[in-house]
Amino acid sequence: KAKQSSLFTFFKKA
Amino acid sequence: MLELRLVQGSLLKKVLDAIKDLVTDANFDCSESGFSLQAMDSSHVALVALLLRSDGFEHYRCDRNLSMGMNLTNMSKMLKCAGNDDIITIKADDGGDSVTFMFESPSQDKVSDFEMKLMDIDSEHLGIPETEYHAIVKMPSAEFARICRDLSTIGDTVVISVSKDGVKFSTSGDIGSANVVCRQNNSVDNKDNETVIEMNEPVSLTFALRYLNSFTKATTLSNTVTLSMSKELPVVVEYKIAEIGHIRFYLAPKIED
Repeated sequence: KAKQSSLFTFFKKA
Repeated sequence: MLELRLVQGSLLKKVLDAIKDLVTDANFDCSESGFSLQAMDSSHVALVALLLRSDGFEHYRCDRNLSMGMNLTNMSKMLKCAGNDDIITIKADDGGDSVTFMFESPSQDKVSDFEMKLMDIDSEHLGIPETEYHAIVKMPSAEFARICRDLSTIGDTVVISVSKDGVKFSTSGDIGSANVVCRQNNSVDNKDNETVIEMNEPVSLTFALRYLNSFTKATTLSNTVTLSMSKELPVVVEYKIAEIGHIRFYLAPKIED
């Protein structure tokens, strides 16, 4: 089943 | 000292309507270049980035960079008190703990001011790298809203696939499944009705429909919407705000375990 990813996986804290 | 006068005040009302259910509290950042906001929803799955460029305001004064924490529910309550044709001016003092929204009727016979308390918000600003997207779809915003709404009555997630044939939206649920395919079309008389697909590589991503449905609250801001997608990256759902800026929503995909 597809799992919801988090934005933190793709974008780093500025 | 900050003073921003927006003749088309309804734009600000629409912006708030578009984001207030996704984000509760946010910092509005004001600089020489414009009035902006970046905020994530509480689950860190969706992000909204708003930009209203300074040149889109009739009067724009921002003496030094200012970040103003606002509760968007409260801000929306105040902006609802502005008429749709009103001119809205946002005013704040450097280091002050409040912001004032001034509403002027078009004939200048009614002037109101609403002062709202600011709040301290620890916001996590994310750096969003410039990306070359594999596929960019521009389509009528009402059509996109319709598809998201229709499919969410069948399932919870949507697979958006872009190929040379068009863009396909697919879902399935307990009662069955559904596919909607939009092909590229060229409308001679009205560019807003066009579906335009730029594709370097086919791409297919899965998203939670409830977030996309929330994004479509921005439909009133623009006749068209742009979906930018790359493999295993968040989709960008962008609504241009006429002559002044944009609102972009980023949504993290669902990924197979």
